[in-house]
Amino acid sequence: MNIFRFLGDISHLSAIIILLLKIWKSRSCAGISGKSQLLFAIVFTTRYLDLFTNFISFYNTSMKVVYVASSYATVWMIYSKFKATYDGNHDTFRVEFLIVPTAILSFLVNHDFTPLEILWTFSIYLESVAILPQLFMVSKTGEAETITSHYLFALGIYRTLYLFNWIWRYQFEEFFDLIAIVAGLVQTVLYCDFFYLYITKVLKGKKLSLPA
Amino acid sequence: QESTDVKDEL
Repeated sequence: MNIFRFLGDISHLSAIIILLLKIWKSRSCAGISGKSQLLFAIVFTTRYLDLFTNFISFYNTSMKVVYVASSYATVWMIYSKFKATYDGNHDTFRVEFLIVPTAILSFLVNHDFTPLEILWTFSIYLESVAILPQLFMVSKTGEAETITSHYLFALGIYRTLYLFNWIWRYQFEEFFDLIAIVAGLVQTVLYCDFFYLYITKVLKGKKLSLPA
Repeated sequence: QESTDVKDEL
């Protein structure tokens, strides 16, 4: 474990908590893409199948449990508890265009042709594009609530910090995983536009509004 | 270290 990975995990965890609290407290999932949250639930499910067979550390296991539980809770709130506030008309990204190519790619490019490894690879590829429905929805509605932009910032920063973690691990542990690194780069690049808007607007107290 | 070894990252 290194500081970048730890801060990355904390950033990821806080994004998940911010979203959970925003929906639960405001009893509304307005402006939130249910499709992205569904994709995240798939990402965690396919990535943490070794949750019960592979004990790494208490930290690792407990974080995995929290991630999986909170992603399902978020999906449940969007599609069930607060579905009246779900803005389906603006959440129209075709997720099959994300799931099918990443599934095919995970069969073609992986470290090991075994079920667990292919599912892990699929989850890495899918995570890199899972935020697209949410970013698409924000561009479609032309704006995002400030709390939603904090959620997106924390979520984007987590994988950016992981990039530094991989530099660190390559330097000091001779460890690197090209699949995770390339997917992490793609994931971070997708946030660049949002990062620019967040830093130039939200941090100056303005509302995040995208040129629709 | 091959990355298919134990996956210790979240």
